[in-house]
Amino acid sequence: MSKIISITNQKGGVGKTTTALNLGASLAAAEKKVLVVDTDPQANASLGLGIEIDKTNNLYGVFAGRCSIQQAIFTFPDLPVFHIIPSSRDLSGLEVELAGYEDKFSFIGETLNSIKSSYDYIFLDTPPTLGLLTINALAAADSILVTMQPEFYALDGLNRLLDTIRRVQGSLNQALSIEGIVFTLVDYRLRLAREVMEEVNKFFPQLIFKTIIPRNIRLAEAPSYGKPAILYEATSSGATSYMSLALELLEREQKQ
Amino acid sequence: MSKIISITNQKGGVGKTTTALNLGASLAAAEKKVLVVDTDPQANASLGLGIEIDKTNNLYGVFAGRCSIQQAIFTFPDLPVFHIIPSSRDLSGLEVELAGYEDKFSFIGETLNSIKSSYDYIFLDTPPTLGLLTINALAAADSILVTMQPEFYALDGLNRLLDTIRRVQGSLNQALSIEGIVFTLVDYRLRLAREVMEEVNKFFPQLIFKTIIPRNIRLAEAPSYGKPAILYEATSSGATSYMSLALELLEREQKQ
Ligand SMILES: Nc1ncnc2c1ncn2[C@@H]1O[C@H](COP(=O)(O)OP(=O)(O)OP(=O)(O)O)[C@@H](O)[C@H]1O
Ligand SMILES: Nc1ncnc2c1ncn2[C@@H]1O[C@H](COP(=O)(O)OP(=O)(O)OP(=O)(O)O)[C@@H](O)[C@H]1O
Ligand SMILES: [Mg+2]
Ligand SMILES: [Mg+2]
Repeated sequence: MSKIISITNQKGGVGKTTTALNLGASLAAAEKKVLVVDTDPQANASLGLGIEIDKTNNLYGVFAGRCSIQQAIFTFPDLPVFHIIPSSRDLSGLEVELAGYEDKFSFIGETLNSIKSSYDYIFLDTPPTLGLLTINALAAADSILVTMQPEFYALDGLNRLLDTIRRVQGSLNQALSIEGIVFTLVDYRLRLAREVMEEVNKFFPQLIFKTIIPRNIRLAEAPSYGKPAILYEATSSGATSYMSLALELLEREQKQ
Repeated sequence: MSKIISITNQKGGVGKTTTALNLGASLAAAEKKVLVVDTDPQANASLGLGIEIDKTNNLYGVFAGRCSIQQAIFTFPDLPVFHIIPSSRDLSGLEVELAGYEDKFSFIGETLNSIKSSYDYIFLDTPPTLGLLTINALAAADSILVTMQPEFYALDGLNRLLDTIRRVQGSLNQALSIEGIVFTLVDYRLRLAREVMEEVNKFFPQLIFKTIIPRNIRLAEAPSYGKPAILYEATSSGATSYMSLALELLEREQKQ
């Protein structure tokens, strides 16, 4: 059973990359085979795992025919079933190069076809836009996981994102479902956070994951060591909250 | 003396919009005539001032010939010299529509030409990408103000941004200067924040503003009331830090 999940929100800095790395690593620690595909030209997911970006094989290299997809897959000795296909700066060129193609939205989906069956989960870390790369990811995905920091701008951002999802479901990918909404960077002491979470819960109660990811400095420190938080400081609230998110995801799968 | 400053960083969620609104409002409180131009299709700056986006005249409306630039300017009774040209969802269409134009990078600059002399400062709030809208803003600007949250991904992001600035200086806008780097969302208690600020200070000491914007919940609450922080809670550390940033900017101008 292989599932491609796009981690997407056009609002910037809401924990997309942190979720791709830490939810991915937590599932790998639970013996699931996991691949993270970094589709953001910022290449933060790649940097966060210590990869020397722009110097290795990567997603753009596969597009440009410089390497096969197998050659673009990197593994980690500490967590052997956790793989990544890195990004690079030239990936931003893809937005321009694909624009002229007939099937400009299917590059990521087609690229992953040949390897999808070797993984239980493939997470697509997307850039903070609704541009061609993100639409490519949504076209390729089985579901979308929305990370949300519960602050004012999040509410309008969610409505926009839902509009985009509906449009993608209506044309490029009818099977795209919503995996759910994960609240991230949550400071429970703040009234604003509670109010926004209540507001979202009023409209979309069935979409919200029970696991809430707290603000925890270990999650921000871990990428500077090139590791997911469970390898950096496994007992931190950041690492343990992603572990429970992984378990919640697995439980949901079993019920379906 | 009129100056166009682009507030830019492709890293998401680092206080670009919050800086455009609060630095702008602080300068207006100091009797400067200020215009904020929201060039981000997310329209957060517009939302943060309580504007009903998609229902009013806006920047895309000027491009599409639906209204004049004067008709797209909104004012606030509480702070009469603080104006905004709002964004809208259809602004994301501009990326696609402009792509075919010969002078695709000069739309924003040309649009502002006729009104530039009526303001002391024009701030361009840009989206979290280095796409066509952001390049348009850099082509139109006299200088760029970089907001940075001192965390791991900020360092690589800054190098990328400086590359882009050099490219713009080499072609579209030779006069583009760097106004400086402002650290935002800073939690002084965190070792990571201090380390990243020290690192940036090692390489670019002359670029860093002395004023540091602390993490302060009033800055995140103010947009839900449609106001800049100085009108929401003027004594908060968030509001006062933007006031000192405004004074530091004015002092620098006088020295030049
Ligand atoms: N739960 C958390 N606690 C503390 N820091 C966090 C947490 N989640 C993310 N961060 C930090 O906050 C910043 C933003 O997170 P991240 O880069 O994952 O967001 P993003 O949505 O991927 O951003 P972008 O929109 O730029 O791609 C990073 O510096 C990250 O290390
Ligand atoms: N100094 C601060 N203290 C507390 N909260 C802040 C501060 N600055 C910004 N925020 C909040 O953090 C979030 C991100 O800030 P903001 O939206 O201004 O960043 P941005 O760089 O414009 O994001 P984007 O990349 O999506 O355009 C917002 O919810 C904002 O209200
Ligand atoms: Mg990211
Ligand atoms: Mg913004």
